Amino acid sequence: HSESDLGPISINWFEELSSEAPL
Amino acid sequence: EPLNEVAIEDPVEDSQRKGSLQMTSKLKSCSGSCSVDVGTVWWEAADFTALCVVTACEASVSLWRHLESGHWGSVHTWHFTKVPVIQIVPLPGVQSLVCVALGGLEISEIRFLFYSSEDGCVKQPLVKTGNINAVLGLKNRRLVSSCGSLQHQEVEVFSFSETGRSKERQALMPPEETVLAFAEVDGMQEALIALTTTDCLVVWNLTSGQLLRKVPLGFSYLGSVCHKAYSDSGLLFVVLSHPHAEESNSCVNPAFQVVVLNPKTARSARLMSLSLPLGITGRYLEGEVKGVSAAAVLTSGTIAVWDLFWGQCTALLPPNSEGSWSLARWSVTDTCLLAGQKDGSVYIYSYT
Repeated sequence: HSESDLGPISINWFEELSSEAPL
Repeated sequence: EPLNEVAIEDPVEDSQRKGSLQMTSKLKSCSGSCSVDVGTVWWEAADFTALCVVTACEASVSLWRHLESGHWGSVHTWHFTKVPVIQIVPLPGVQSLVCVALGGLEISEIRFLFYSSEDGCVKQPLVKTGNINAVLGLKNRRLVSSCGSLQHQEVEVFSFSETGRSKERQALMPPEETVLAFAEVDGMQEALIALTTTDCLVVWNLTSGQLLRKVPLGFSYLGSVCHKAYSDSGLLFVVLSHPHAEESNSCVNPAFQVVVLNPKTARSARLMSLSLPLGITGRYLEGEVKGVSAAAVLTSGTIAVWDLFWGQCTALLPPNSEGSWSLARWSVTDTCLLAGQKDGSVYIYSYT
């Protein structure tokens, strides 16, 4: 699958989502 | 028991990776009641340390040890007179402790089973009660469960000591939909995923309890079960099974599917379908995924094994003269497949 199918990929998704999600 | 080797023979597909299942041992539980689950656990006692087999029927759970004589000897048995056993809950990396789920139509109790050398008795302490939708043993002596439904759902991680004593309880933010199954994420120890009754894939941070993502899969069958997820290069690869798929066409309704998910954008795509070879019919009934191997019991009574890396069915184990298969479990060492029958017989196959 190309990146366009799934959108931009971030290796650090776990840390990034953890900093954004409500506690 | 005579050695029994089964492998796919298909001269047309030279490129196909063929696996081999070779029977190494047979264990016959004499409980007399219907077998509900089987598993393995490392067990340490005063006079031995060994990889033991656990067999569960509705009214009892037994621990078996392979003796030098070649026979299997019962080490301990735990009896349950009030609530029937539904399943064994594997606890990765845990020794000398077994976890079981008990209940009627759904799980109402989770209990630990162990042997106390202090008083020489087997113990079965209660870990959790309630309307439990799903339970999964996690690495580092943790157990996650979801209780209740919709707005009243509680998702909780329970940490325990080597002896099974409670250490800490951490609440995870519940999704709005009822959790059907949890799965660990290989390569990301603090991430946990679950699939809900509306086919949403949920991602949590196990340390903080935060709900990081909720992704509607949309293209799957309702009631799919997530078995395992792998984290790689910023993507999540999730193995799903479809217990409610139709039997008519195994190519259209595969036993397992692998979907790829970008957690950052919440977009997903179907990556791979694990179907049966041509000419083999049957629908997925139940099974287990371990490492890169997936095993499933089919409605035909056959067990099929797939290699997730190659996306191919590598071995088939048709029913033997004693009857159809009802259970397929990987041993904790990954190299053995435990094939169970309703009468309590467990056949151990080495898988290469």
